[in-house]
Amino acid sequence: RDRSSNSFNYGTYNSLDSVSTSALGEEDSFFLAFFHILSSIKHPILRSKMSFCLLLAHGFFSTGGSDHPAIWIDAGIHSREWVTQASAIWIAKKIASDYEKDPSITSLLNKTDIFLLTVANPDGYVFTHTTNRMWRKTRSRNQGSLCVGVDPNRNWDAGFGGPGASSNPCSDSYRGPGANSEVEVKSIVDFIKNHGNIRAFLTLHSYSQLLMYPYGYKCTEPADRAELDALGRAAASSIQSLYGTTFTVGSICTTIYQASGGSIDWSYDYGIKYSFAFELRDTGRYGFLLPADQIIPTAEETWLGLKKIIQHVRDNPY
Amino acid sequence: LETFVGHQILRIKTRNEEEVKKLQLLESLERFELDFWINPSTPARPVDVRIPTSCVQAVKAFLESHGIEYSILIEDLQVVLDKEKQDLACSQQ
Repeated sequence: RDRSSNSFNYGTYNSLDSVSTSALGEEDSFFLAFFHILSSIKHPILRSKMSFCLLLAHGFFSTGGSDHPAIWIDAGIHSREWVTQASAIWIAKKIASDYEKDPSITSLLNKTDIFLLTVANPDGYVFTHTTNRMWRKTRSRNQGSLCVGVDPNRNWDAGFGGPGASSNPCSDSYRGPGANSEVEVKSIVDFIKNHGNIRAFLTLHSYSQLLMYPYGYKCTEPADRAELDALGRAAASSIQSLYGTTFTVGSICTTIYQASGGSIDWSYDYGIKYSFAFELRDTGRYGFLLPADQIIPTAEETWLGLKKIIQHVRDNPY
Repeated sequence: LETFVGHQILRIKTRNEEEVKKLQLLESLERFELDFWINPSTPARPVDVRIPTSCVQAVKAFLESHGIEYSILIEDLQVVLDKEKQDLACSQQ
């Protein structure tokens, strides 16, 4: 339920503090449901990991019921891609405010839960605000190196250490000392394994308008390639319907480049068929510095694409 | 505070696999400290790269000597960053 104040400005970039306390209104409306889940987790280590997740400004949308299939959405795992965090916050508000107003959202949430991680790399996000706008990694220390951080999208257990990831701690695409070494990654992995009924894994990045499905760590086609490609094209068409923004659709390897240790490769291999990575609106003219007046149009069109995929997931159980 | 005064962002357009391979070689040269926003993969995809001030001339010379086409997306990254930071501060106020 949307209980937010109207004072939060969705059309501008915001600090982590304002994201985590203001975007959906009072703290309780944002986190109460999540605390409920947290309290039900018996395993102490997992509970502490989930507490970490909570600190990431985690949105949880559910109408109740313990057996709902769920959709996972995360944004901003590369901290400098600010339009993803900003879009996710707008989308969180949109989901909450449209429930019981928009029949499609109402029917969706009556059958499906949505987990929305609006800032998947909070340390990096703060670092981009305070120290280095171009930072993309986590902020973990690397033993034996003065260089800090790991690329959290090279750290998943999917072809870890393969092509398209660096073993050099100073590289922007450093894969880390081992798969899941980053708490930002492991928390999500633990959460998804513990949940057991995640049916779609959607990750939001921003660069050059792409909609990609597995694989990235290898250039072979996934078993569900035909369905994923058709669904991706339908989502891209929905996105385009609003402002004419065109998305290129394809596998990571064929669309952008071979890259190992990526999140949607892990989720797909784990059994989550509907695994997609969005690269949101950003022509390249601005790099990751997309002007704030692009936030709401980007969020609006992205939501149409996400909704297309979520509806397909709801209507095609597996 | 790390600044990016004089850092340039180039968009590089490759015409064939050979040029892609040249860029992949460039990518492997750590001394240039290049930050590839879009890595070289296929001739169809442009490559975007942030180049530190001290290496701008050397990288451009590399591209020109191999006849690889490029354009400047951002002339001085710090100017854009300053503007963005100003906007952020305004919105927080």
